[in-house]
Amino acid sequence: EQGQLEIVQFFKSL
Amino acid sequence: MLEARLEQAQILKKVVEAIKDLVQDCNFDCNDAGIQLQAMDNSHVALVSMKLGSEGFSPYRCDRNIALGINLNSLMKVLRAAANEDLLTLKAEDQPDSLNLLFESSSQDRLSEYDIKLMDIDQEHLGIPDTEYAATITLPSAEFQRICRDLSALSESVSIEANKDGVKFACSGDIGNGSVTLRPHTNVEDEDKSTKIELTEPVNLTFSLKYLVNFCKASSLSATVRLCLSNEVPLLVEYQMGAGYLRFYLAPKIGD
Repeated sequence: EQGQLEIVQFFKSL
Repeated sequence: MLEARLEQAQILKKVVEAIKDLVQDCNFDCNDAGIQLQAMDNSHVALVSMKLGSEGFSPYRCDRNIALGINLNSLMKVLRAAANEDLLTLKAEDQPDSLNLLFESSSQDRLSEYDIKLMDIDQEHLGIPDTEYAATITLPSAEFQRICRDLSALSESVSIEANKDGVKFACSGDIGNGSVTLRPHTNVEDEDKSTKIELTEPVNLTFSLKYLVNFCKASSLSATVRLCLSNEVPLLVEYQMGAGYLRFYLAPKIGD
C-alpha cells in the first residue's frame, strides 16, 4: 500500500 | 519440561483466534516467567506481542527455555475442541517434537487429549524500545471495534488525531468521508465504559484500517483497549488479560 511504512523501520532487529 | 494449566481454555482460544489471520506460524517462547510470543505479519507492517505470565497458570512449571514452533491454524483446529470453561493443560518435553493439550470438563467428567506437531521456526526478533507516548487513550474495546468497522466501509485509511478536546478518527474515500470524535468522559456505574485521554502533546497519525479491524478481533479478551500514540512512531493497541497482555504495533502511513 502506498505510503505504508514497515514496522522494522522503528524497532531494532535483535 | 513445560506443564502449564489454564483455568479457562477460552483465554488461549481468544488469543489464537485474534492473531491467526495476521500471523500463520510463530514460536511460543516458554520460560519460568510464563509464555510469550512475538511475530510480525507477512507484510512487516504489524507486530504482535503476547504475554501470559506464569501467575496466570496453576500450576506452572517450565524448567528451561523452550520455543514451541506452532502453526496457528493447526492450533486453532485443536482448540476448537475445547469448551470455553474447560481446564486446559499444555505439556511439552525440553526438546519437544509435539505439544500435548489436555482439556478437562469438570461438569461432564470428560478428558480430551490432543498432540500437535511442532515446527522449527527461524523468526526475526525485534527489540521494542520503552516509549513515553504523547497520547494514551483508553476506551471500551467494543467502541473501538465499531469505529474501525464503520470507517473501513468508506476508506482504507484512518487518521487518528488526539488533542486536549478529544480524539478524532477520520477517513475519506471514494463515496465520501466520515469521522467519529470521542470526548473524555467517566461512566460512574461502569468504569470500563469510560473514555480516558492522557496527553502530553497533540498527535495526528494515519493508519491502515485493514490492520486495525484485524486487531479488533481481540475485543472479547478485554472490555477496554488502550491506544498509545506518538507522532511518527508505530501505534500500540493493547488488550489487557488477567495475567498478561496482547499488544499490536502498527507502523503509520505517510503522505497520500
